Amino acid sequence: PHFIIEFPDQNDAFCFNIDDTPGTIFNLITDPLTGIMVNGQTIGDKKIDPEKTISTYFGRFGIIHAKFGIRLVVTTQDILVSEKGKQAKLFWSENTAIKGPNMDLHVTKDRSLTVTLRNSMKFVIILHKVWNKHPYHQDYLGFYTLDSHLFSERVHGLLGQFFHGVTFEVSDVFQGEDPDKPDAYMFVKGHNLTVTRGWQKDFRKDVKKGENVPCWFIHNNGTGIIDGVIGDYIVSGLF
Amino acid sequence: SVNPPQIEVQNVKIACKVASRFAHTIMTSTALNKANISQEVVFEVELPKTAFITNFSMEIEGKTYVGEVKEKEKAKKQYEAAVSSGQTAGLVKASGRRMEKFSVSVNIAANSSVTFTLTYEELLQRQLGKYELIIRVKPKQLVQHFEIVADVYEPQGIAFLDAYGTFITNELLPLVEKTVTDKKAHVSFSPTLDQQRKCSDCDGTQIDGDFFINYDVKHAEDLGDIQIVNGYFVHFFAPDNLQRLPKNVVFVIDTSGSMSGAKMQQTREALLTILSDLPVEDYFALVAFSSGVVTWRPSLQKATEENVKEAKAFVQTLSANGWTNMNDAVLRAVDLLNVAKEQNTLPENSTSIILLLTDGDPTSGERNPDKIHENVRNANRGNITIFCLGFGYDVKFGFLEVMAKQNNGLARRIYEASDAVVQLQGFYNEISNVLLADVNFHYPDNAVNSVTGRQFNQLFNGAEIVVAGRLNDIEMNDFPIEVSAQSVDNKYVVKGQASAQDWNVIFPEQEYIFGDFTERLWAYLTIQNLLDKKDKGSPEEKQNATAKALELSLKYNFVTPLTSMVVTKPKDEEKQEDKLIADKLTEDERRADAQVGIPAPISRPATSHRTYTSPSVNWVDSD
Repeated sequence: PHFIIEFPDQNDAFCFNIDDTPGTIFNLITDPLTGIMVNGQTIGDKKIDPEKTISTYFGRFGIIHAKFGIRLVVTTQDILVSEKGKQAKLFWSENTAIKGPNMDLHVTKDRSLTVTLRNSMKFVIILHKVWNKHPYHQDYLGFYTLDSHLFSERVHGLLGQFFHGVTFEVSDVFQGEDPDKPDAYMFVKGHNLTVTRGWQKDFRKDVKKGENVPCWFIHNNGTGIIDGVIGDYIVSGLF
Repeated sequence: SVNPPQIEVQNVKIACKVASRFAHTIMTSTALNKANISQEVVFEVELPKTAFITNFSMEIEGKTYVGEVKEKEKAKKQYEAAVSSGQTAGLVKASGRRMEKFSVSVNIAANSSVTFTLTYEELLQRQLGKYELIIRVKPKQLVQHFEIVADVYEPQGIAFLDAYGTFITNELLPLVEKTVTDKKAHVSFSPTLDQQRKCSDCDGTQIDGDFFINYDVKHAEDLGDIQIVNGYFVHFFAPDNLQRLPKNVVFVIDTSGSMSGAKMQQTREALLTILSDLPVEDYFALVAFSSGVVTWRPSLQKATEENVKEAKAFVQTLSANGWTNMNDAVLRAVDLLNVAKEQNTLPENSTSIILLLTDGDPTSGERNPDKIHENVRNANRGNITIFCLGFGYDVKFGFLEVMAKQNNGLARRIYEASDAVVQLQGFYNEISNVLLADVNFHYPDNAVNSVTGRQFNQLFNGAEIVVAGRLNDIEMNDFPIEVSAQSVDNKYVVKGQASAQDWNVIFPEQEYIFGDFTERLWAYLTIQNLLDKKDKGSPEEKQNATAKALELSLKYNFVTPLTSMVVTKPKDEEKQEDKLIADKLTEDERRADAQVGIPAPISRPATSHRTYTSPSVNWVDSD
């Protein structure tokens, strides 16, 4: 999956890829104080295109809000919601809106799920639909946090660690391997990294074409920009 | 031709993948400069006029210079700068009847190599019952690794496939390997260095000419074949076993002074054969024109033995002199057909065509091209299909092309050569057997969008109609379709359901190639349609068509008349601006060019030592 961390105030962004074997579950957000946790499980292609490298995507998300007793399992097929023992199943094939005391859900048919958790977070999950007879690819999901300012200082995870910002400095732009994508040095979290100017897509407005977001690409699974190593974020279950 | 011989062509590979008639060809060539001075290496290849270049790259010392497709207007500044510097060597030139030559040169340092890669795509058109893939090869020197490899994937099944080359001798014949299974074919040709030699003790190569792959698919009888792939569909319609429609044809023949000599003789000869072959149920008329217009008979005649005999006698009297009054001649032909229709003297369910043959511009009567187009369009009102044949090199082919397009027909150039009679008859054979008229394709609007042309005046015997479009919902795997037309007996209506097939079942062992191909086929067809509309509609329609065609050309990286490919290549140390200009000629500008292309680098002695340092810009253009 591609990760994009935007800094609108600085009009800049950085991005990295996480490559691992399909089926791996990553912790994206953990906030022990608010009781929020978001984990995502990756999927691969149906079979491997001999001309391409193995790609993984998120196929399942598990979201928990311990204090409200809320659990959400979002897959490419359906959305399972449980709140204090009560369960509901929603489908991507229907427009649905649910307004609860602590959570609002809004499903836009075959497109997106917007979740607002009262006084804590707001996020969108995008459904990327792929032709169902496609020999290689299959449907996958994207996760976008819309509002993260109410998380505690202890929030962590592959995404969470950046919710309260990160200080980085880019300098000495120079020609890289690709003449269209200059390299530069980035000083971040005490590391000096060589990064490459590129772009990733934001699919919130247009799920098919996406919108290019220029970003500094950090190589090797985000090594240096993420705390620790990628293995530190692998968890054994969705909850 | 290669002197000094220190440029070694190490590798020439032409790899072609055809999926459902859409051909994707990659030509790769690597050359090594073995000299201890820098030398200029030229890469020349030929590609079919109907193809769009999609990529070009040069790899020199580990660095790749890639062509970039840009809007023509935006690339124009570089073009103008290069023109003003007086360097106007073209990268794309007309070459012969069917091909265009792409050539680029680059200066290569001592003991360095360069790899050129050119990619182009085209939709193979079915003519007289077969598709033809043509690969022109002329490496000019022996090549260490020479290979032509083609894979054809046709889900409908391959009816037959032939592979041959004009340069293939009895000795080379066993090297053409061909494997055809039900839905897939593989063709390869890979002679060794010795096998390429003209003779055992010389360095000349016998690999020089055209390599053809001809094939046909198994055609469904009714609805044709509809393929749904990844949100796009393509409909191939070429039903077998249909009886031909009677036709009403008016031959409009230019007998102006410029036709004198061989052209007039060849025209007479071709007409005599065409008249002999007219089926008795057809109706025909002859209109000859120079300064004035002469009709053989005042109305269309049935092609009886007696009438044909008398028409032939008339043809024998045709001689060339005077000016060219094309306007009145075509209007007379339209009038003949309109009157016959009004008087009900033509067979029911017949189709009407005009075949105009001319070798020059209008020089008598109405001479304003726009006015002639308007006059013909208004008189015809879309009822008659007009085909135009431009004979020789003095004709303004663009003018004829617009007239044909505005009246749902085709224009073809007839090259002045000894085989002009064959060319004339060949074109006539393509269009003379109409199986269906007024062919309409109906797809539900709530299921599909962005469909290419759905209405066709005729389906010719041995041809195929191709319609493509997008599905409103990527998940949709079936939708109803209907085709209606006029057949010889009655109204032809077929209905059915298009449904997506499982490619894993059809080609279980193959890598996935089809999704992208179908989308690109749709884009290719849509651009061709839009470019046609540029010549047909109102000013607003023309503007919209141009904008849409440009958008698609850029999106799919096609070098079309609206885009240019800008190629960055190493800069020459001595020249500040070592720029070449690529100009793809319009039909009017095309000239038969006896030169043939070379799908391999050749060397030219360098005038002095040169090295490349920093990038400069070069470009390939299309018009």
